[in-house]
Amino acid sequence: GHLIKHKDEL
Amino acid sequence: MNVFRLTGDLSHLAAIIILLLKIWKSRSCAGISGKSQILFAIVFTTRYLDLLTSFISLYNTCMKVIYIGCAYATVYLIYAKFRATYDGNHDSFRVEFLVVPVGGLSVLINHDFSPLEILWTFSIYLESVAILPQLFMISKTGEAETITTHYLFCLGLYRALYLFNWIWRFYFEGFFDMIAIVAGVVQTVLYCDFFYLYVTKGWFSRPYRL
Repeated sequence: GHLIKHKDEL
Repeated sequence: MNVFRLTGDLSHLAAIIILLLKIWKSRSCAGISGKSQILFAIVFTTRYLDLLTSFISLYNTCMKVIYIGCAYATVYLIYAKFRATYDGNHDSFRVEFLVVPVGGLSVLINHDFSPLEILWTFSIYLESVAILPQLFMISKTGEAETITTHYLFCLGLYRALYLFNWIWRFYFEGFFDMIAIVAGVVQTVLYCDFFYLYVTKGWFSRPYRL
């Protein structure tokens, strides 16, 4: 699977 | 945002508030591992440095500020204000056995070899084991106050809910972060024994006995 790195989680 | 992440965050917030209020109201940190609280303060500090660099949402920023504020307030209450009630003899877990391997692993296995990313990875790995001193302390004393068990239940539940959040996000958004997922599974597994006792022993009435 592709990895989206956006740190929107706490 | 999905229901699992929202309830997870609220469960985490509840845990942090429960502990802070318990110490403040009872003016005592008996049975609480100061070491775990220091580790949590480090987890939030190293994870939320992006407060300085990026804005995601008001919710995101507010929660991060609250988490960091409460974490340091709790550490302050334990090691300064109510220091006399701190049970240092039973809070004897060797945290260097956690911090050093976690530090090494975060340098070896991460998504990007940049300072912010390595610190984030360190925080993710550290959070998965940060509760060990507290669980260790309870196993040494053989019991925990009821309010402390509610704190631990909420704290353990939060990352379990995050696991469902990651399933949801993988299915609906194609988003997944293997590092966060693996660490989250480890973190939740560490609570399993405690969850079993919390649910089966129904010891809302009497102290938690191993």
